[in-house]
Amino acid sequence: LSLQESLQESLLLKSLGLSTKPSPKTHAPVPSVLWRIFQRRKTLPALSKDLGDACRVEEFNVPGNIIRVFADQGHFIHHGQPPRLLCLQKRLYFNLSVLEEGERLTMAQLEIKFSHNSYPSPSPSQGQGLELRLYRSSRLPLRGTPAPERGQKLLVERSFVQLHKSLVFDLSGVAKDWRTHSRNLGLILEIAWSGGDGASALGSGGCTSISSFLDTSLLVVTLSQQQCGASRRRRR
Amino acid sequence: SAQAPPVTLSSLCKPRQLYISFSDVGWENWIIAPQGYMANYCLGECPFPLTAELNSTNHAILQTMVHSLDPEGTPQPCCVPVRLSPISILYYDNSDNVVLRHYEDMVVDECGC
Repeated sequence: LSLQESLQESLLLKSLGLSTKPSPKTHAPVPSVLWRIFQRRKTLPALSKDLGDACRVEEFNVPGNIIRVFADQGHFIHHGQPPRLLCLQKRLYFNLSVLEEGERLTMAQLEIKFSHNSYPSPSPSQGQGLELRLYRSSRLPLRGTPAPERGQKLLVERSFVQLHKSLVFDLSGVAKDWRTHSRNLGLILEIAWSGGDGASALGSGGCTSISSFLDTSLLVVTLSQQQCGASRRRRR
Repeated sequence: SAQAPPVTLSSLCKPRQLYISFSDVGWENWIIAPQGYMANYCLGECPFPLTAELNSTNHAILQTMVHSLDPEGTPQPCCVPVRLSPISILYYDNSDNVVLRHYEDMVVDECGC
């Protein structure tokens, strides 16, 4: 591009709310939730498009004009066998630093995906089942510490008898806090086998059903003050 | 007015087709979809008298009148977008995240004086 063309391009990118021209290194698959929203908006008839609100995500009923899906950049805390009764222990980290300063975070949703619904289902009558705990890290672990510091803040604790293909948790509060008050030190995900002894945890059912764990991602909705604030003013 | 060329329907203020191709501007590496879109633009005359089809403001009506009386001193009203609609763009950001972004007022649906 000539100097003038690159200047024009940077001005155009800026008007689109982009500080630089992205240069992705990999082309990750498009998350199905984004593709569905994109297709739905594309097929809206022109008139309802105008009536619709580009500054609101109807699918989640929150203000916003930018939706990102962040891949988890964390790691499993245990290589090999986690402690007794613990099927999975993983540090989750979503790098929200790409959000521009003028963006207001309005929603964050964590999704934990499994490749399929696993069976056989443990017997709830015997109080057996899977438990999921999600902690918010408030301190970086010392190198080599096998388990998260108990002082982490517990965000979610729930048991589920039957595994579902994906579990969704609203982390809007935590994500907003990461952006405004404290550092984003990630999360700790634990899935444990409850009820019964260690042997049953490792037997049929128990932890084996967790082998279908796929990945975690964080869907974040933000509202660009530059694009949604200005146009509103002009219309008024 | 005898000298002015007759205003034809096609020269009146209205949307004209303009297709923006993202690959033409070298953005195909980071824009996932769409590959381009019909943005359109407004072009055409706002002659006196302004008809209702020309989506004119009261001021535009006034200005065409003055223009007809004093063509050198006062120009015709402008032909501008009066109804626009948004588009959504799916793209990769610098951290390889997939982003869906909605942009308001990206397609010219209607023009007016």
